[in-house]
Amino acid sequence: DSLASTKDEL
Amino acid sequence: MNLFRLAGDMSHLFSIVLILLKIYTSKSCAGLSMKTQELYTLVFVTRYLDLFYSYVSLYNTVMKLIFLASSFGILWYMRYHKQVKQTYDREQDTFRHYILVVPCAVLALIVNNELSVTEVLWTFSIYLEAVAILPQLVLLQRTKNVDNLTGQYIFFLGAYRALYILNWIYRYWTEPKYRQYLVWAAGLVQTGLYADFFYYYLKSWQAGEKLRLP
Repeated sequence: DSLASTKDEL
Repeated sequence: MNLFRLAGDMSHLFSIVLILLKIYTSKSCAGLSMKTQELYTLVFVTRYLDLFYSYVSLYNTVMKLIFLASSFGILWYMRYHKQVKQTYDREQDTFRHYILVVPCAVLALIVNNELSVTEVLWTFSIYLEAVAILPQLVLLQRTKNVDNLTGQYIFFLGAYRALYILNWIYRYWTEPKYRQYLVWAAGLVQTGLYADFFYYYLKSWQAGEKLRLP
């Protein structure tokens, strides 16, 4: 799981 | 979603509403840098490619579409609207795109989370957003005549990233898996670029005067 996988910001 | 993030997004949205309001009501884009608007459009296009392959929430999708549509709308006004395009400060707005685009592209190719097309484009958008305000700040310094709406536009655009920093601090403590070092570094640079502007903006505001730059 990549650190940047949570791209939930705009 | 925490309140800092929501307030940041609203501040971002509000800055865009202000700019559209200025253009629409005064039929003028004097003092606005088309270069900065073009760079923001490029930022939104390269970042929101994920609209095609990932879904986070209805809120995110709607906001992304609003940012994309409004940035193209602003550009359309500045380029093609009969009255508005005549008010554009073409001679003053001379900042070259490539001075920002090329270094950001190179940096995105070197420093990224994963060497894939979408990831590099996303990283590029993060770096470019951090510096995209520079042509606008240069134009501001040159023309020195800052109308209220332009000043407020830049203020809310800067406030947006400052609020995002509070959001990142909050998420750092509340979500152990949330670590976005690239975004944080770029966000700090972006907010730092506004420091000077904030200083003069608040000083003018305190004195009850229009924004004046030295």
